[in-house]
Amino acid sequence: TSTPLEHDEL
Amino acid sequence: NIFRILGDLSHLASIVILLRTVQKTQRVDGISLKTQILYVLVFCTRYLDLLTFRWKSVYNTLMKMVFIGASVRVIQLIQGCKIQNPVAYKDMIFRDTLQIKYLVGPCAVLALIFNYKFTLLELCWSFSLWLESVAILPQLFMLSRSGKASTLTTHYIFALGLYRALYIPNWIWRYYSEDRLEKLSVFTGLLQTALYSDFFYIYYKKVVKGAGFELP
Repeated sequence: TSTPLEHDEL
Repeated sequence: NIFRILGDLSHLASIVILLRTVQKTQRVDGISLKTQILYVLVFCTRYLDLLTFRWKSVYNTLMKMVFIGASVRVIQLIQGCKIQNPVAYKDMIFRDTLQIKYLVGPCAVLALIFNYKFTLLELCWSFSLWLESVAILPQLFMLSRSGKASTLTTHYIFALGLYRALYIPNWIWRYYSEDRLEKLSVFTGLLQTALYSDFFYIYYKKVVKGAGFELP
């Protein structure tokens, strides 16, 4: 499972 | 997914409830100015990526702007009550006693320890998550000391807590459908929901089942 650097949540 | 949208909507609803009522009634009793200031700080530090112009979607960008704008507007309205309704305002300030530094300080330290990357943007993002999880504390503290709350306050806190609660199934959903797990969000989100859980219980017992809202 990746921990993404893109924060797309509000 | 549905949980995320419902979560965002209840978040928006909480702010709208607050904005509209303060605007209409010019009353601030029961609302913690400190919590509202913390939310401005949360949104401003979290949505710094607006400045990088790597926007994800129209929805995402718009909502971020709305949240920042609305949280600033809330502060403006509360400050407006200072002139319109000075007695209530002073009473609110007098009861809003939890010191912000005890929340901001630890959050800054936690952000330095727990982050994905040691960059300004990432540190601010992590800080905003930690701070959001405890930002309601001045409000809850105020409630627990006074023992009473207006319906406005309870609906507001309920909608706000619902938003974080709905994000939990959203994360479970994303874990399975996108193989995505944002550990920091999940942990601080759980922490935040836990802080609300006591409130939820009382809300259910008192408000949903009728009768006034009183904390033990």
